[in-house]
Amino acid sequence: PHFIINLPKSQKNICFNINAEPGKILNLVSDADTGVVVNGQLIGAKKQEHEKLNTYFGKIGFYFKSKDLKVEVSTEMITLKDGSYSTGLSWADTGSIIRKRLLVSVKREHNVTITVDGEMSFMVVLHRVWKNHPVNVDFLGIYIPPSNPFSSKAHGLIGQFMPEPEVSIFNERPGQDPKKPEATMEFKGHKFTVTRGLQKDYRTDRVFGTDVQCWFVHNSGKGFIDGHYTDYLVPHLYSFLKNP
Amino acid sequence: STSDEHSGESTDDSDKIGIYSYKVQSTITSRLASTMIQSKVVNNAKHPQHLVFEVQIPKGAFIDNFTMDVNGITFTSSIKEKSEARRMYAQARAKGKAAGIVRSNALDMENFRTEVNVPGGTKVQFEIHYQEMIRRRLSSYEHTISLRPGRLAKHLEVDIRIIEPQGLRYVHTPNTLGDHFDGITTLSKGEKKAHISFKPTLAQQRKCPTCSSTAVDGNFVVQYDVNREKAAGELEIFNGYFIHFFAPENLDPLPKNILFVIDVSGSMWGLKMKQTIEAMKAILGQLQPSDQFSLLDFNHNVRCWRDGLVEATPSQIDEAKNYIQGIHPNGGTNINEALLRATFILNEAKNLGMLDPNSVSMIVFVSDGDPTVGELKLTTIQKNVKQNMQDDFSLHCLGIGFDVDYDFLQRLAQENRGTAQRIFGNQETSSQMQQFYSQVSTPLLRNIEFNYPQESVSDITQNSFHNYFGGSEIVVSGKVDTQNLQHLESVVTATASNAQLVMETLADVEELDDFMSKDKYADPKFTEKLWAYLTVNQLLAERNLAPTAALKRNITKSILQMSLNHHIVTPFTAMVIENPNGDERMLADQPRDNKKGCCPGTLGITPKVPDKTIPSWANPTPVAPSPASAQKAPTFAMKPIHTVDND
Repeated sequence: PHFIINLPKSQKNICFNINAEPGKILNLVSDADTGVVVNGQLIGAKKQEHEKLNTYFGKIGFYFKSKDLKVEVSTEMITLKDGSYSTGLSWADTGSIIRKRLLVSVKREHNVTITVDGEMSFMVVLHRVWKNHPVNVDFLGIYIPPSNPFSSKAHGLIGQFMPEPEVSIFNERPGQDPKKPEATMEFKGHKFTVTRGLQKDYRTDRVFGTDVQCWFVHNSGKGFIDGHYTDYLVPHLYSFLKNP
Repeated sequence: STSDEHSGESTDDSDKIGIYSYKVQSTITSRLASTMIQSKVVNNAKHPQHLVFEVQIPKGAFIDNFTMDVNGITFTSSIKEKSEARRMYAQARAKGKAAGIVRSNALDMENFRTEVNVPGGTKVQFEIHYQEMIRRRLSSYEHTISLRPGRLAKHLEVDIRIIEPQGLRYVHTPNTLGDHFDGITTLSKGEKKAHISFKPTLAQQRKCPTCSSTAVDGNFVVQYDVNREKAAGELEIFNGYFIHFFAPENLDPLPKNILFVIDVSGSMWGLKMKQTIEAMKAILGQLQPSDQFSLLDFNHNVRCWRDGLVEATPSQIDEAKNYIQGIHPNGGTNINEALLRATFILNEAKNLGMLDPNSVSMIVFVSDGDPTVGELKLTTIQKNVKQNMQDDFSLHCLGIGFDVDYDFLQRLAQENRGTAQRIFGNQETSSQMQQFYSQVSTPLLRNIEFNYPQESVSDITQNSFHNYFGGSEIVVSGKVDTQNLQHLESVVTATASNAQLVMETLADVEELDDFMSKDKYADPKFTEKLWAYLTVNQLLAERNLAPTAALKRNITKSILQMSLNHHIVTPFTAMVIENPNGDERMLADQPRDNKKGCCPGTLGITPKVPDKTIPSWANPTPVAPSPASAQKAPTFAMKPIHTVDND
């Protein structure tokens, strides 16, 4: 999957890709103080292309500890779990599941919005591909607004950027591809090369997406994310990220 | 008659009655099954004989047409108000002919029977058309055709077509007619359509290679289910009507608080009790750990296994099984006391806060007879129970055999948000009880409400439901203004095991037009008919519970109007079958289920009875027997005795 971190104050977008193995679960947000976890499980494409197997989010799990509610969004179903009970809607539905001031709102074949106490929200977008496509599979995208009231301890591949970090990008220069200039990014004392390019935001246009100008961080976000991407692998869909 | 009827193999027996053809054609369009049974028979004897056409049709099915051709004279049918039909019948009674709908003792079936006394060499063609709405039970739709031609038929054919715009999940044709017919049924299934054909040859119909009797005697069954993508269900719109099929899956069952109230009076002695114990042990074994339950057994006294509800732990279930195993039936039947005690237990539990607010509370009442001890007046029992049942409790009634007033049980259940079922007291009692329990054992949703834009729809059938049970289906229908509307939207709200659900669905009013126009078998009036049947059934239930005579009269009027408009036989109409000149008429009407209208032989005994020329129910004033009817005339379908209810 690809990540776009929007930094509204500095008006920059930073992007990186992470290609772990299918089945692995990546922690996206882990906030022990507010008791919120968001994890994404990877699925692989049907086959390799250019000797590389692309992976995508096939399942996203949300755990709201204070409410003891879990929401599982897969490319098939949207399920709210409360203790041993579960209630599900399919992507063919338009509807809502409401429990303990948590609202799961499904827009048929399009997206799911999860709203917690009217304050925190998440959007999961469904990307359907042609069923008989030789390579591509259905996958999910997740959008987390920066206004979500996470605590300062929030972590995870996305959560760590919730309080907007200071990023400095300088020495912009032509890259190997003339359409993709390069620059140097300085972040938390690390200096590394980033490449300018385009990435897609699918919230409004689910088919073609909207182009987003982005500075790409190579090597699975190395230097931009804390530690290595493998540090964000968690054992279960609802696991909190353990402190290193 | 066709030319080939005069050649080929003879199917005659010694009585010289032959069946040339016996055809059943059935088309299911979105749960609406339209069935035609046609039989061509000839009296090859030189003397006059009775020909009997007797078919079993599912209870709840509506006969909408019957025709009979006797040597080129065609009798056609029309639906009339009952007294009008009787007046017409009295004016021009048919000679040596009779028709009627009579109670049968088969599960979920009743008989339509026609008798015609015809001279030698006469050919008769019978054709009956009936329609039914196929209800989903235990995750499957089951279409049953009673196939009892009575003797060998030169051409025997069952042809069934299924057209389901939602798409067919599976279609099964279990071989319910016996091993003899293995491999004869052909089934072709497409995405939305299926075709089933059963055409045994004469040789295949014979019980044995040298037998002259037919092995075709039983039910031909087709089971299927449709695809279900949306929790909000499927909204089908066609010809100005909409049908909303709602059967969500992917929901966990709601916890249950269930009280079993079992009649252990003397009349339960023997097979009924044995089978009830067997069923109860199996049912108790199916309780979930989240359920609470208790048992009450009653004769002239009421005994509680436990004072209140207990959790369905393995040890409690074992103890309850032991208790039920030790029951010995004797004494009278105190229904009032038993039901009041059950409601008291549930009320107490609720008042003490022992009931999960998200749970479903129900009483399952099993009885085989009328009250004989305590309050005997059925209306008072009904009133007492209604007064004590809280709005969120439901009462489900099982009536075993025919000594029980099933109408009373049905009223009790309807009035208290439950369902009733007659259980036939035979070897199958246990499985029938278990099957009934399976239907109510998985409540998935509570307080289900269907909402449609008021300005665009009208005449909506029941749109608010107490519970939705897994494996079943809720159907709501209404008229829709398709002229001024492009889309119809519905919003369904319900309470699931752990959440409130709001489900929306949107359907294009022209979505089905193309599909329907391309299928020559699909019934273009299926939406209208389904709406009519739902409405009539709903009105019949409302009438059953109407508190005043005036209200009852108004409902009766509405039912009558619906029956006449949509050509269906209800308890307030009758079918007049007449020849082209109108000087010969027969009468057939719909029986109502009550105690007196039931059958003997509750343990599956089906005694044969002498044939009658014109049944007493069709012949209110005695007439002198005609020379033809005075002869002992064999019928080609010998059937058990019937008691007729003329409503």
